[in-house]
Parts: sequence; C-alpha cells; structure tokens
Amino acid sequence: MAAGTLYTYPENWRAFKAQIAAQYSGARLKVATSPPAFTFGQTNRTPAFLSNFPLGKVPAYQGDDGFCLFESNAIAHFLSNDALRGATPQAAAQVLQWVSFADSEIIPPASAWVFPTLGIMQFNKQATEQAKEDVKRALTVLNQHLNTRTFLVGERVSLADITVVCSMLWLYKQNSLLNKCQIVCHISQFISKVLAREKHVSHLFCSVRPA
Amino acid sequence: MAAGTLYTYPENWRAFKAQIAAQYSGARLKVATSPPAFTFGQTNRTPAFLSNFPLGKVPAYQGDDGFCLFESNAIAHFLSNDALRGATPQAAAQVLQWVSFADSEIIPPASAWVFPTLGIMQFNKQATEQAKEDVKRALTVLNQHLNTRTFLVGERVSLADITVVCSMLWLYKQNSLLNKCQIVCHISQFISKVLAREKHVSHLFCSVRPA
Amino acid sequence: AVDFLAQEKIWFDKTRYDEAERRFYERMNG
Repeated sequence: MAAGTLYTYPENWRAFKAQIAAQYSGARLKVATSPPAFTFGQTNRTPAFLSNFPLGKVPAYQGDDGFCLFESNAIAHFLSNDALRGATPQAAAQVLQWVSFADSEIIPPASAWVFPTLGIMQFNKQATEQAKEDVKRALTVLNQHLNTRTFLVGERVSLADITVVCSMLWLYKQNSLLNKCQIVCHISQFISKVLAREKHVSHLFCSVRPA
Repeated sequence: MAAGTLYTYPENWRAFKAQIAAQYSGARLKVATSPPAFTFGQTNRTPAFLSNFPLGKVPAYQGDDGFCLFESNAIAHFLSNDALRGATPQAAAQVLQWVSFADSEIIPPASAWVFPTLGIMQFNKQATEQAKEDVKRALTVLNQHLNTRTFLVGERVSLADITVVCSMLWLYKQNSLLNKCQIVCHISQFISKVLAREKHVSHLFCSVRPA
Repeated sequence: AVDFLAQEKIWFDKTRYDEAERRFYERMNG
C-alpha cells in the first residue's frame, strides 16, 4: 500500500483527486500545504524540489521510499487501488476516458467561466458566454450518461467519478453559476453519492452546496 | 486481444497514439478515415455516431464486440498491453505522468505556435513568442530526463513514449520550428528509437525528419 | 485559495483551438 507525502497549496482541487483516492484505497498520505513542510511559491522553486519535480508544479508526490511523481492524474492513479482504477481492461479504459473528459471538456471552459468571477482574470463578455455554452455542453453529456447510471464506470465509485467531481469543484463553489446552468439533478445526486461514501474527506467540500 | 475500428480523419496525431499502441500490442485495429466507412464532419454528426460517442469527436473506437470509447488516451490505453501501460503500479503511474505532461505542457504551446503556421488560426506575435518559450521549457525538461535514459519509463517503449512522440508531431512537421528551438539531440534520438522498433507505422511519419 | 488558483496554468482557449482544428480538418476532408 502506497505511503508518502503530497506537496500542494491548500484547497487545491487537483490535490483533492489524490487525497480522495487515498482515502478510498487506504493509502497513507501526509499532505504538506504549509510551513515548515511546504511553502507554495518558495519550496517548489528550490533546487532540491526541482530535482525531484522538474516542472515545479503541485501537487507533487514523494513516497516514503523516495518514489517521486508529478501530474495529479498520475498521483491519484498511484494512490488508488484496482477497484478505483478499473478492475478490467475495459473498465480501466473507461476510467481514463472520463478523466480525459474532465481535463479537456470541463476544466478549460469551467476555468474560463469561473476565474473572472474570482477576480483572477479580466472579465470578457464574449469569452464568458462561450465558456458557459461549453460548460453546458460538457455537463449535458455527463448528465445524460448519468441518466441511467449511479456512477460513471461500473457499479461503484472509481477514479473517473473522483476526477470529474473534483473538476467541478469551483463551478459548485460559485453556486449560482451552476444554477444558471440548469443542471438536471442527476449530476447533483452523483456528486452527493461520490462524496457521501467517504466521510474522511467531506470536510474538504464543506463550503460546497450542490445545486 | 482487442479488435475493433478507429474512426478518425487522416493524419490525426491523436489517432496515431492508438494506432502505434495497437501495432506494438498486436491489437487488431481497422482504421476508418474515408468514405464510405467514415467521413469527418458528416458521419460524426449522425445520431448513430453520437449515441455511441456523445461528444462527436475523433478518434473514436468501437470494438468488434460493440464496446465504445472516446478520448485518445483511453483508446490508446485500451489497445495497449501491460508492458506499454506499465507493468508495475509505479511504472503505470509514471506512464500516466508523462501522458499528462504531453497533454498539459506540450500540446497547448505547440498548438499555439504551430496553428498559425498551418493557417488554422490567426497569427498573434505575443502569443507565438510565449508559446515558443513554453515549448522550450517543456522540451528542456523532457530532454533533461532523457539525458540518462533511453525511454521515459523503464527500459522499453511505453505509452508514455508513444504519447509524447505523437504530441510533438506537428512541431517536427514544421521542421524549422524545432531547429529554432535548439533541441538537444536526446529528443531526436529518443523519437528515432520509439519509431524505429515498429516498422509497420513508420510510414505515418514519413514526412517528418527529426531535427 | 484564490491567490493560489491564480497561479495555475490552464488552457483557457482549448475549446477555441479544438474548434479551429475541427474546421480545418473538415475543410481538408471535403
């Protein structure tokens, strides 16, 4: 069973994928988000950190045995168990399908929509309208898939569900955005089910109220 | 062993990941790129196609047993064997790490740099200069990793190598771009090794001359 | 969290690039 340390800044939705996967699988994960263990912007620019994690990005994982990984999908995969990864070749491929879907269909437009509302980017009406449409399109596909299923792959929670839920975190934090999106209840129910089974991490989403 | 059909337009670098993986693993893959089997822009908008592949994007894979997959990373993974996917949990995670690296560190700036030169998008000097810097940074990390290794993960070709090589296809097609990038020979040697072992697919890269 | 999020690298324009690529290859394929 994996054991190690996850370096990240607090409330990092990418790190949540790994943290939730570890909770489900039982991997022993220490999370370093603050001094002295880790200071984002400083520690990740040191030569020691960069020698293990050349991009200087977080989350970054170092096992107790020295094994190093960057890229959140890889870390979450490593900290998972076979059930989360997909126990058959078909299930494993479907898990990767939805992980890619989250990265390529949800994250870009969701970020383009949410970041201006957080004051991180300048607001651009045309870009925001396009982003909303793109988010709606992605969530419509997701909602349709969940019309007849409880989870994205198979009959139990997988890395697909964890990844997709985490990718929607900021959409849900900005609650009113999803209400405007007129999301059908399948997605909200889906999120509740993915998060409900794991009591240890529910506090990470305590500020989120599904629409 | 997987057997099915890959729907795509011709010369699609995303489809190449799956095609090369299938060649290595021995999966029986038919590739549908032209009428009557598949017409990009028409077939992928039909209700029949969208019922299996709701995003309408390619590459899309349908097994002879009816199993459907979208997202190129998932398809390539499914058509691989255990060696390509990474035979141990650590190797499998490292494969995913480099796949994510290709998607997040190479493809965005490579697209920003190359698309205007192909007439796909309008040229923007500032965006191009930034893209060049980002490509250089990503390839520097890659080159450094390959300084002491033949392949990205372990001692043999994996999905990591296939994905990273395919993600650089446009950069290499626009040969002069890489010359301007002053790529150290590690990457060129790396590409040659990844492609050299698989004679069946070398024709896919016949128009590419590594810098 | 917002301050940290501001330092994240996101491909905001991905959809625009996907769309441009799609149109390009649809034209190329008649």
